[in-house]
Amino acid sequence: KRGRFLETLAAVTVQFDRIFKELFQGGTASLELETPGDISSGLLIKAHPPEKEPHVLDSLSGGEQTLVAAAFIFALQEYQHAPFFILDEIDAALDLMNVTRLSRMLRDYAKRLQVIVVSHNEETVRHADRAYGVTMKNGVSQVLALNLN
Amino acid sequence: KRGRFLETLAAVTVQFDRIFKELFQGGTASLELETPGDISSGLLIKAHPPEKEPHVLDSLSGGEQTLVAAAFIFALQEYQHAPFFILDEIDAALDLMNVTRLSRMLRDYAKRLQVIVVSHNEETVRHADRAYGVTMKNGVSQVLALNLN
Amino acid sequence: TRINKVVLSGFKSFQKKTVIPFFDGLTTIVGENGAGKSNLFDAISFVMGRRSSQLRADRLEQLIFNGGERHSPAEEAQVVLHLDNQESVFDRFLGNGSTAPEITLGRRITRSSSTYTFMGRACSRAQVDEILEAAKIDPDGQQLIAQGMITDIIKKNPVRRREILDEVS
Amino acid sequence: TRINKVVLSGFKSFQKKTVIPFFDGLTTIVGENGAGKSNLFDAISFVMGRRSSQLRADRLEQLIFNGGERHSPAEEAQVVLHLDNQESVFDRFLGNGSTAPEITLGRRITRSSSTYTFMGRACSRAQVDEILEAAKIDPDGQQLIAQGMITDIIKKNPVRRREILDEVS
Ligand SMILES: Nc1ncnc2c1ncn2[C@@H]1O[C@H](COP(=O)(O)OP(=O)(O)OP(=O)(O)O)[C@@H](O)[C@H]1O
Ligand SMILES: Nc1ncnc2c1ncn2[C@@H]1O[C@H](COP(=O)(O)OP(=O)(O)OP(=O)(O)O)[C@@H](O)[C@H]1O
Ligand SMILES: [Mg+2]
Ligand SMILES: [Mg+2]
Repeated sequence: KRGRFLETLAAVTVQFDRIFKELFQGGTASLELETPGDISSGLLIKAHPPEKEPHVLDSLSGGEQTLVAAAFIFALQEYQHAPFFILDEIDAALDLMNVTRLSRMLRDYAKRLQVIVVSHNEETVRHADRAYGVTMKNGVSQVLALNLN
Repeated sequence: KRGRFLETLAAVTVQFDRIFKELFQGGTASLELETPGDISSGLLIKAHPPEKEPHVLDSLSGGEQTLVAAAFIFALQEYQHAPFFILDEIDAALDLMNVTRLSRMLRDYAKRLQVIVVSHNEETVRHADRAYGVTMKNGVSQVLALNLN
Repeated sequence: TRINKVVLSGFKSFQKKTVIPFFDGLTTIVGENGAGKSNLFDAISFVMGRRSSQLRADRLEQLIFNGGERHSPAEEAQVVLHLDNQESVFDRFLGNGSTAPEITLGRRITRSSSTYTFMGRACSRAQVDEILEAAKIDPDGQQLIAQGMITDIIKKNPVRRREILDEVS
Repeated sequence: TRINKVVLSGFKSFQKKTVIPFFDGLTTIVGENGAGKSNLFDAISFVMGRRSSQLRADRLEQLIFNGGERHSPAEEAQVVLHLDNQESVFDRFLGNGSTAPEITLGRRITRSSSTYTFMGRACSRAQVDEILEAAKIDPDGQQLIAQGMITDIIKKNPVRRREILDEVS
């Protein structure tokens, strides 16, 4: 249904911009149809970090792209309400400041849904309620609950 | 020339296995033609980390794939002798132990060729002779020499 | 709902039966390169119905523990997902007005077969999809992000990206 | 040879003329997300002849400083690479038995033009390739690894991977 799609697009776009502003501490972002009003056309992501000229999405840095992608995923979640996030090393390209911002946001979502994150980053682990350590011995993996204190 | 290709393949394979063993502290690796002897066929990478069954390359972990790729690149370098490496965040998927192993190897290459590495990882920076810090202000980048002590 | 427990055996590097309870809040999974963290992620994707190509394998049988250097290979791989049912979201699948505090979804493969189970009994792939959908779980959705895939949404072609929004609306 | 210096102006986020000396040994480039580290990588790739698609741009003109929010865009982007010639590897390009301690390779683009220079004088792309090859520099080689591209060699199809070895032999 055309109406329902456009309604969803509007709702998700509002969330996308709000979450983007929090992760980038400013700037603006939006989701737009390539051909306005044509729901069979593609969906464009416009991301404009603070003090930068809005630009080709590809020319954003690795860390910036990760944050834009995370904002999109979280914006969908605000609409969809899935019961969990399971995220494998999404912080790989982030600097310390951005790992902290993303982790705080994940911690916030973790109050309402289950959040499971694979990470090598100490700062991410610092925000966790619990941790599992996976080790391998002779080609076999084992899982141990870790004490986070 | 068929002879020269097979000679190159043999030489690079020896280096690939040697470097792989150093990065993985064991195991074996080789480069083979899909159709042995047919130099128009594809080149296969066989990577066998210690205590694991040699497997589909895709099923290796993110960090393992990075190390296999690094071993390949370094093996080519042993043959080609390019004057520099310029590597942008190649350590993103590595755990602390592997960042240390890779950085030590890069430090070793840095005695013979120029090595320039972009990294967010403190352990990588710890192995450097010098560092440049890039900062952005009002959408403009600046570069400063940093003191590493 | 939420995941109460994941039980795997013979799946990738998890040779023996491994029970992993999950709780509310933020759980991190840590460990060295190659330890098996993404294999655990794959196990959850697998039981929710993702294809072998999304699990870093060419064929399903590559998901079965291959023995490594020191062990013999496993005969089969099995993953069972225990999902909370205290909000009764799965009741309509339990039959005859019955209920249960949790439900289980399982998937088992051998070199020659592949089966799904619900509450321990065989069921179809379509039934698994229906059960997951009742809890707003989409195995191919943006809530399950594999290693290296976070920026996939940025790189996607705009029409495929719009289709993601179609799924949501 | 080695890189003695990189001089950029108007290239991506480097609005003003920026001079970056390089030395022997291991140099790390650090900074926050979006600071401009990969843009510096792109500048070096650019002057060595890589195409816009390898520089995260659809068209060359996107490589020119676009002004950000606070500044006006630049008219042109220029990068000059200073390469050491103390081993005389570039002498044959210097003409008439002359020599110099270092050579420069430059590339400049405006919205409507694109030029390469050698020792400050216009030259062709083919000449740049030849000069780089004399120093065993391959702009498309495995010595220049862009962000996110380290595992490209693993993911490549086997024939393209074998072609890399063809280049080397
Ligand atoms: N069927 C199988 N049987 C046994 N071992 C397997 C099987 N499939 C994959 N493996 C092994 O699992 C390892 C990869 O594990 P995994 O991808 O989970 O690592 P990881 O902990 O995510 O590491 P990283 O931090 O590098 O991403 C590989 O070394 C591979 O050999
Ligand atoms: N032509 C241009 N003019 C001005 N700014 C540009 C131009 N092209 C790209 N940029 C800006 O440069 C920034 C990206 O810089 P770069 O990719 O070098 O970051 P980085 O330091 O590598 O970060 P990361 O650690 O996240 O990889 C983007 O925010 C982009 O807006
Ligand atoms: Mg992994
Ligand atoms: Mg970068």
